[in-house]
Amino acid sequence: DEETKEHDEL
Amino acid sequence: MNIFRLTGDLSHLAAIIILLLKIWKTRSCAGISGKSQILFALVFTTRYLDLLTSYISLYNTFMKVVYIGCAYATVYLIYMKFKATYDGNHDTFRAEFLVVPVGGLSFLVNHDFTPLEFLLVIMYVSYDMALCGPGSNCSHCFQILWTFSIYLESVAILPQLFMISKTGEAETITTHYLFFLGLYRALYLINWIWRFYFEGFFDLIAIVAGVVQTILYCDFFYLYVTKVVYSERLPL
Repeated sequence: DEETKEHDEL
Repeated sequence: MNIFRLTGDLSHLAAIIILLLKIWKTRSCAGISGKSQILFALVFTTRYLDLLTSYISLYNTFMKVVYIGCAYATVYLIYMKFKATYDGNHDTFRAEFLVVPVGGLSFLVNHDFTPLEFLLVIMYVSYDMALCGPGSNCSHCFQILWTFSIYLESVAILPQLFMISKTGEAETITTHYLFFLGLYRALYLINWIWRFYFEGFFDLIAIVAGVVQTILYCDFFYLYVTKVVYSERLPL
């Protein structure tokens, strides 16, 4: 299960 | 962080502040769609839950807190403090027609689940993919809520645009609010082009939703530039 995407944008 | 994303965030912040000040100074929310503001508060709430779990930067945290605070303050002013000036008769767009399909789509199309995996989760066959249970952590929930917020934001302005088309006009300050709100996501599109070429960053969900969101403003942008820039009221 790929690393869940972190969202660095607002 | 690049200049397009920064100006995009500042444009978004300007829009939110313009609206809040307009309602506060004029003590009236005439011409403002309360439904759109509720949808924006929902967008920020579902997108910024990671405030509780991760720290990206002071800027990121500060802006998220300001966005959420202003969104709820605006909803409070519309539905509580200046409720008497809320034009409910013209704010009739059925918001549930936006929230329900967006909710379904965010389950089916997101970065975590393919539809097949989603079905397995529903049938609780694949334990480790369970949404929220002893065998999982909340990252799946956050991912689906983030996707929900991205899809919802792309259509959240529809009740406002619908209300303006029904009343046939908008106060100039309201058009400035809409201009900066539309401009912000257009700048984000340029930011994503920039990040694709210089960082290899590519988020199809955000890009597609951002394109849809910006297209919804095109008609308004045309009117804004041809009418309001020459300081006429915005007759539609």
